[in-house]
Amino acid sequence: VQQVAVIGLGRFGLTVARTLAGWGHEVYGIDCEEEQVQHAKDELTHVVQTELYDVADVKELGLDEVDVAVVAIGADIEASILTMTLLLEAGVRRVITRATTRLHGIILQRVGAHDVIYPEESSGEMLARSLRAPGITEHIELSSQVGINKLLAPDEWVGHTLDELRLSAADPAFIALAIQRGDETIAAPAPEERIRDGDVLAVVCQESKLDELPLVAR
Amino acid sequence: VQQVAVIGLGRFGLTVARTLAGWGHEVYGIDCEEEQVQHAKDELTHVVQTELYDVADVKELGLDEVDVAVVAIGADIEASILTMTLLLEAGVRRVITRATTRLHGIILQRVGAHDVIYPEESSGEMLARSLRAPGITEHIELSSQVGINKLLAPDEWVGHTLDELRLSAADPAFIALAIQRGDETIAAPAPEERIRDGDVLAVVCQESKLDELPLVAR
Ligand SMILES: Nc1ncnc2c1ncn2[C@@H]1O[C@H](COP(=O)(O)OP(=O)(O)OP(=O)(O)O)[C@@H](O)[C@H]1O
Ligand SMILES: Nc1ncnc2c1ncn2[C@@H]1O[C@H](COP(=O)(O)OP(=O)(O)OP(=O)(O)O)[C@@H](O)[C@H]1O
Repeated sequence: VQQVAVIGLGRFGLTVARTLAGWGHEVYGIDCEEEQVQHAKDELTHVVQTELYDVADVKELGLDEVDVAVVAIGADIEASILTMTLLLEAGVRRVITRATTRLHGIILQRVGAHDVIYPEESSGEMLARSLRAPGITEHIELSSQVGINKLLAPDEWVGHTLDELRLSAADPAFIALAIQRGDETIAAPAPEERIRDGDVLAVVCQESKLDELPLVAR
Repeated sequence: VQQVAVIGLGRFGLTVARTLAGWGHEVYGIDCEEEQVQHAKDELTHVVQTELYDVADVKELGLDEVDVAVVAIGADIEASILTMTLLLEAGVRRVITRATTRLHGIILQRVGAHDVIYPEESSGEMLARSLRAPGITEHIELSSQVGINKLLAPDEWVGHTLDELRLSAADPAFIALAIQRGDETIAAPAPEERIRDGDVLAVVCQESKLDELPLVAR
C-alpha cells in the first residue's frame, strides 16, 4: 500500500488520486480551491483545502512521510515549481510533477522533479497511435522498433489459425503473444490455435511493419 | 496512409497531428488562432487558420474527404459541439472529439461522436497505474481482471530462470510473454530462460495479484 499525496485536484490530479484510492492506497488530496476540495471529499478520505507556503506546512500535514507526491497544478507555473520545491526540501523521496510547456518541464527537471508528466501530449500520442492502425486499441513499447499491440480479431481472421495468419513464431514480423477469449487467457498460443469471433490478441510487432497488419477497423 | 483532420492545435491536438504526420500520414491542421497556426506550420504540411461555421466551409477545405477528424478544441464547449456536428453533417465517416467534463462528453456522444477522449483523465489513469506498482511502466488491459505489464527486470531477478521466478506458464498468476534484450525480442521465452541485467519483460498478470509481483522500484 502506497501513501500518495496529490496537490492540485483538477481533472488530472483528481483522476490520479481517485484511481489510486480505488486500489486501496492511502491518498492525501490538497487543493487551494474550496470547490475542488468539496468535489474530492466524496471520493478521497483525506482532503485538505490549503496552499503550501513553506516546508513547515508540508511537515504539519505529514506530507513529508508519503511514498510519492504528485504536483498536478496546471496553469500556475510558479505555484507548480514552488510547491514541488517545498516537497523536495521537506524530504519527500519521489515527486512527480505535471508540466504545461516544454520549458516548464525543463525547469521542473532542473529543480529536481523525479518525473515530469505532460498529460495533454501523452494523451495526444495515445490517440495518434490508436488512429495509426485502426483496430489497435492499446500498445506497449518494448524498444524504439518493437511494440506489443492489443487488437480485436478482425472478422477476416476468425476461423483461421495463427500459422495461416502469419502470427506464429515462424514469421517473426508479428507474433501473437496471448489471446484473451472471454475470461480465458491463452499465453503463448500454439501455431494451430484457431481464432474465434471476439478474441482479443496481444501481438508483438516491428513498428515499421505496423501498417502491414491486415486490420480493418470495426 | 490515413488522411486526418485535426481541429484545434493546442497541446493535445498538435501532438495528435504531429505524431501522425511523423508516421507519414496526411494531416490537415485547423485552428482559429494565428499563433497556434504559425507554431504548427513548422511541423505540419497543411495548416489553415480558420473557424468552421457551416458545412460549406468543411467541404471547401476538403475536410469531408478525410478518414478521420479529431476535434481537439478544449475550453470552448460550444465550439467543440458545433464543430463536431458540422463535420458529421458534412459526412466525415469518423469523428473523435475531446471532452472537458463528463457532461460535455455525454453531449458529444448523444450528438454522434464516434469516440470521446478525456486527455487529462486518461493521463491521470496512466500515471496512477505506473505508481501503483513501481517498476511497471506500461500496461495493456486484456480483460477487467487480466493485463499485460511491462517492467524492467529488478536486480533480484538477474541470473534467475523464469521458472525459478515463477514467471513461466507453470504458474498461471504471472507469465512472461516476451523479453526484450537490447535489440532482440524473445517471444514466448522458455521456462529455463535466465534473466539478464537490463532485460525488459512483458508479463501477463491477474490484476488482483499485481502487488505480489516482487518488484522493487529502481
Ligand atoms: N498553489 C496551489 N496549491 C494547491 N492547489 C492549487 C494551487 N494552484 C492551483 N491549484 C489547483 O490545482 C488544480 C489544477 O490546476 P489547473 O490550473 O491545471 O486547473 P485545471 O485546468 O482545472 O486542471 P486539469 O487540467 O487537471 O483539469 C486546480 O484545482 C487548482 O485549484
Ligand atoms: N472554434 C474553433 N475553431 C478552431 N480552433 C479553435 C476553436 N476554438 C478553439 N480553438 C483552438 O483549439 C485549441 C485548443 O483549445 P483549448 O481551449 O483547449 O486550448 P489549450 O488549453 O491550449 O489546449 P490543450 O489543452 O490541448 O493544450 C486552441 O489552440 C484554440 O485556438
